[in-house]
This record gives sequence, C-alpha cells and structure tokens, in this order.
Amino acid sequence: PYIKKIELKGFKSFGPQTVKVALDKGFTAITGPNGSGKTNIVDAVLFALGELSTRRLRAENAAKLIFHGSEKAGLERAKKAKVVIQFDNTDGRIPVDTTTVTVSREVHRNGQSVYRLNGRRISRTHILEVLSVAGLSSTSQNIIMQGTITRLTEISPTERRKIIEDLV
Amino acid sequence: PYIKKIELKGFKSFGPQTVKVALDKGFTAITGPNGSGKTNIVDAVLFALGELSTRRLRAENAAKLIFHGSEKAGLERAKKAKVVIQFDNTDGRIPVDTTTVTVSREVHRNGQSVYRLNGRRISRTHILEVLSVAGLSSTSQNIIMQGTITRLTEISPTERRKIIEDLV
Amino acid sequence: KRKVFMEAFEKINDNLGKYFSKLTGGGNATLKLENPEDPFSGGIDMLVQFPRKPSIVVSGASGGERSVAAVAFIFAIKDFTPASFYILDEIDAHLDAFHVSRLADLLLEEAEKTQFIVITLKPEMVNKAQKVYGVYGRNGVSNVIAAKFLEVPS
Amino acid sequence: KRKVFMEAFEKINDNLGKYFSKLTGGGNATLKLENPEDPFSGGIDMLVQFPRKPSIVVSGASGGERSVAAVAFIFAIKDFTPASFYILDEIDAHLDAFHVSRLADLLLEEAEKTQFIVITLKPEMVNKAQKVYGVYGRNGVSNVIAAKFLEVPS
Ligand SMILES: Nc1ncnc2c1ncn2[C@@H]1O[C@H](COP(=O)(O)OP(=O)(O)OP(=O)(O)O)[C@@H](O)[C@H]1O
Ligand SMILES: Nc1ncnc2c1ncn2[C@@H]1O[C@H](COP(=O)(O)OP(=O)(O)OP(=O)(O)O)[C@@H](O)[C@H]1O
Ligand SMILES: [Mg+2]
Ligand SMILES: [Mg+2]
Repeated sequence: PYIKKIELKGFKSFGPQTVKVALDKGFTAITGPNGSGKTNIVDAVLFALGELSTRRLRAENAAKLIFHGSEKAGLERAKKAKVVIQFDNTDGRIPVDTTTVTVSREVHRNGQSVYRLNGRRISRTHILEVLSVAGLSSTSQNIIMQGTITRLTEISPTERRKIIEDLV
Repeated sequence: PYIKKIELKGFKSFGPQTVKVALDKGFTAITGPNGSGKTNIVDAVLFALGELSTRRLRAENAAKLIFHGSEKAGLERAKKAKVVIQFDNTDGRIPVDTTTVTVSREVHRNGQSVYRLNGRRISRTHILEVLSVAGLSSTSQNIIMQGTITRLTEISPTERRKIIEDLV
Repeated sequence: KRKVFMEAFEKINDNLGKYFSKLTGGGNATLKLENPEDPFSGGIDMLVQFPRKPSIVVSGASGGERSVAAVAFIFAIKDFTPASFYILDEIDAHLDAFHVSRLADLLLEEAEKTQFIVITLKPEMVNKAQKVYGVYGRNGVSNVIAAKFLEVPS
Repeated sequence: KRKVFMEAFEKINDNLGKYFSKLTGGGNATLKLENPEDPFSGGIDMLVQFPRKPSIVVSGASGGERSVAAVAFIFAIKDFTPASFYILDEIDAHLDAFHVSRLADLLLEEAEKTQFIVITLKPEMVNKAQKVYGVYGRNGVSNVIAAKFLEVPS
C-alpha cells in the first residue's frame, strides 16, 4: 500500500482549512522555506499511524499538536487536530476489502485521540493490528526523520551491529 | 592579525607539492566536492596553531596527519606533513616586530613536531605564548568546525549558560 | 539466532556495495565484522572506497562522504525489510551537487516499484522528481501547492 | 563573578537580537535566564520570533530555523571576544536559499573589519563572496584553484 493522499486540518502549523496533498506512486519531492511546515507533514503521517510519543512528534504534549492560531492571519486556536491518510490497497496487503483504505486520527484539547478506519471509529489497538499486517507502523524503517543521516554518520561499530541485530 | 597565506605540504590529503592558498581581508568562500579536502585546510590551521588532539584533527594519531600516498597518482607516502601560515601583523598585535609573521609546524613519522616562527625554530610553549597575546589559539571561538551548528541546535538551556560562563 | 543474523549481514553487505556504487559512480563499500567467530561480541565496521581513492574505514572519511555511506546503508537495509513507501527528510543536506544528482537518479530507478516522498532544499533533487510540492507558510499558517516547475523557493 | 556574567549576558543578548534580525529580515531573538536571581543555578533559554510568526522557545522551531538561531548565537558571541579572522565550515548546511543569502549579506557587511573564510556547498554563498577558492581532489590528492566565477563544483 502506498500513500494516495494526506489531509491535514488544525495539525501543527496547518490551519482550520483542510490542506490536501495528493500523491502518486514514484518519486515526489517536497520543498519550501525553513519553518514552512515540511517536517510537520512527516509528523502528521507518524501521528495518523498511531505514534504516541509527543517528543517524536516534536511537541511538548498532545495539545501542542493542535494549531495554536495566528494573530496576523486572524485565526483562532483550533479545537482539534485531524490527519487523514488515504492508502492505495490494490495489492490487498491491508486486510480490509476496499482498494482504498482511509486511516484518520484526531486529537482534542483534552489529549484524547479518535481513530477511524474507512470512516468508522476504531480503537487504537485494533487499527495498529490491521496496519501492522501490511508492515505499516509509526516505527518502521521507512520513515527517515530529519537529522537521522547526521546521527548515522557518527555511530560506532557496536551500534551498527545493533541496528542489523534489531532487524532480524 | 588576519591570514594572508596558508601553505600545505604532505598534510593529510595534500601531496608532496606545496599547495598555496593566498587570502585577502574580507569574505572568501571555499567550495568543492565532498571529500576534496576543504575541512583538511581547517585542520591545517588548527595544526599550525599547535593543536595537540589528533582526534580534533580527525586523525587516529600524529603519523596519520602525513599524506599517505596515492597509488593512482604514483605518489609515495610523505616523510613529513608541513603547514605554514602567514599572518598580516600590521596591527602589531602579535608581539613580533615584523608586519608579516610566519608560523609553521611540521610533524615527522615518529610523531615529533617542529615549530618555527619567522623561519626560526621555537618551542611549542613559546610560540603558543606569543600567539596567545594576539588572541590566536587552536581553541579560540573563531574557528567553527563542520557539524558545530547542528550540535548547537540541540543544546539544553544549561549548556547554553555554560557556554557564556566559559567566555567570561 | 547466529545463522539468521549472518544471513541478514550477508544480504545487507551485498546491497550496501550495490547502492554505494550507484551513489558514487563506481565506488565500493563493505561491512566487516570485528569478531567473525562470535558476531554478537564485536561491532561491524564499514570500509568505503570512493572512485579513484583508496579504501578507508568510514570514520576517516569527510563529513559528506560519511553522509553518502549512511544513505547507502539506509538503502541496503530497505531491501531487507521492504516497504511500499518511503519518506526521507533532508537526507541530502551534506551532499555536494554530484552526489545529490546521483541520489536523485537512484530514486528515479527505485521509484518504478516503490513510492518515495523526499523533503529537500536542493535544486538538483527537485529538478529530477516526477512530481513536486511546495510548502509555504503565511503568517504562521502552512499551505501546499503542487508545481512541477517550481524553483526551489527562496 | 555574577556581575561580570550579567554584563556578558546583556551584551550577548543585545547582539543576538541584532544578528537574528539581520539574518531573518526583521525577526527577533532573546535570551531568558531560567533563574534571574541566581543565574548559575539555572540555564538560559532562547526565544525566537521569525517574521510574521509568533515568538516561541527555540526548541519548538524547525530544523532550519534552529540553525538560523545557532548562527545568530555564534555571531553574538563573536562580538564579545572579537578576533580578526573567522573560519566557518558549512554553517549553512540546513539553511534555505533565503537565509543563505541573508547570511552572505551579513558576512559582506562584517567583512569590512574582519576576515571570513567560509567553507560552503551553497551557490548563493559562493556567488556573494569577494573571492572564491575551489578545492578538488584527483586520485586522492587535493589541490586548490582560485576562481571568482567558479560554479559550485558538481
Ligand atoms: N593522511 C592522509 N593522506 C591522504 N588522504 C587523507 C589523509 N587523511 C585524510 N585524508 C582524506 O581526506 C579526505 C577528507 O577530506 P575533507 O574532510 O577535507 O573533505 P571535505 O572537502 O571537507 O568534504 P565534505 O564536503 O564532505 O565535508 C578523506 O577522503 C580522507 O580519506
Ligand atoms: N501547534 C502548532 N501551531 C502552529 N504552528 C506550529 C505548531 N507546532 C509547530 N508549529 C510551527 O511549525 C514550524 C515548524 O515547521 P517544520 O518543522 O515542519 O518546518 P520545515 O518546513 O521542516 O523547516 P526546515 O526546512 O527548517 O526543516 C515552526 O515554525 C513551529 O513554530
Ligand atoms: Mg524540516
Ligand atoms: Mg568538510
């Protein structure tokens, strides 16, 4: 399953109007100025895949994931942050009988999260089970965060062995 | 005092033929492919200013600072590594009575270093004393090594206080 | 456990050589067990050989050269646990223009069977992508526009 | 000791604001003592405000924004212990084109009284320098050529 669309609403620097990023298979580049919100899109994908560590999402707590408003743009703080990811499931690896699988997560100011699979509410445990069948998780090796390469250039031989050991 | 010239001979990736870099006051950019030898020039300046830590010079030991030869270029390993720095001393801050002050250091395969000031041999302790009068040293804040900015973006408030504390 | 580990090691080592060669245009990289008899008691070193240069331990290479080796290692692991999409956030920050465009060529080749979403500030990378999105902020609010011929925003 | 420290703190704080504003085209940055009564018992936080954005603690900014703040901090310290030359090795690696060219402008301004030797892979930096050297390796042997109109080598 690859990503067909990412929708962000009230998530970090993304405001109350839903922003949609339609993606194809193949090689897509995302570029833009410093601080424009590129890495926030990566955080959004980790968030929708159930990432619990707010530190990994670079936020002090769950409430800080919600758009904090903008005086200059005349926008209030959002009530919730919502991310929707549409996967292409034509290879059927996600054990759901639709060729497009939609996963969404929203977090409210009280820190509570609501997960949905194809629009229907589902528990976090259940959705993680479904996604893990297709190898989808917020901790899998296929998302390389900013700064990882720099850290990898400084690892010791022992750490390098541990990386391979953890894979098996 | 600013740097008027850097000469490298047999120092790290610089071969037996002396390479000269003439510098003006003002803003000079040094560019080039990965691994071409840019940071080795910074190591050369630290070396000439008396840096003793081979780790800081990114070498396993003093002998590894010497050009290790190149089969493809038909060049043997050098016998010694030598760096010469010519400072402009028109402001007289280096307590030597010439308007150009030449500092040089060479290291031999046995790890022994030979320092010279304006061509005359001098002990390491003595040359460091002379240079420190003008604020010149291999540990002063005016040489920012590759990777320092990335490390600075991750420091804690306590570390930031320590940096300022160390300055006074 | 040892057998499974050694199989993984061999496969990743082969892949490393393949990807490093593609990224450098003919170089080679290999992994070396510090203690082949008992791999878990030692580490794994990496030897890199850039085109027309001698083979050295990766810790002795330049900052950018070590970045190239790290990217090759990430690709080598990828084949071991394949996924259908990858998100790479500024993995090209310390690469020079030559290595960025080699990496872009590699991504184009691999993109036939895998989706790559690559965040980058480098024009050589943006120019080779099949699709480009520009992210921009206005008064602290982010937005995204699709644009193939987008210049790297300044 | 406290008096000397506080004097340094005030001066560096003023400089930080000045340099950050130049680097960002109108932003502001300030240092905050965690414990103003007894500075040595707490740390020093940094608040940054990028143009048309709210002021935030620097740890909450993006990777590139934190780089900009770190560069401003380096410049702020520079004035406290002035030297007649500076060597800066790829301090612009995570900056976008806008911030690189602001940094280049700042270096040009400061270069009237101080020598800057800047190692960079960014074309915006090379293009604004008063003098450019290209370093290249051939078969593992480094060499240097002076060239003003040198393209960033690929
Ligand atoms: N004693 C030596 N003899 C020959 N070559 C050496 C020696 N010591 C180091 N080198 C080589 O010098 C190169 C490193 O150069 P350096 O770190 O200056 O590159 P750089 O131009 O700064 O590259 P980057 O853009 O990646 O930072 C390495 O390829 C290393 O193998
Ligand atoms: N809850 C929030 N509400 C509004 N803005 C936020 C929120 N959380 C983070 N931000 C802002 O998002 C910005 C960071 O964006 P991000 O890290 O995605 O930038 P980037 O495009 O990756 O930049 P770089 O090129 O520097 O890596 C910061 O300026 C930060 O202040
Ligand atoms: Mg980022
Ligand atoms: Mg370097």
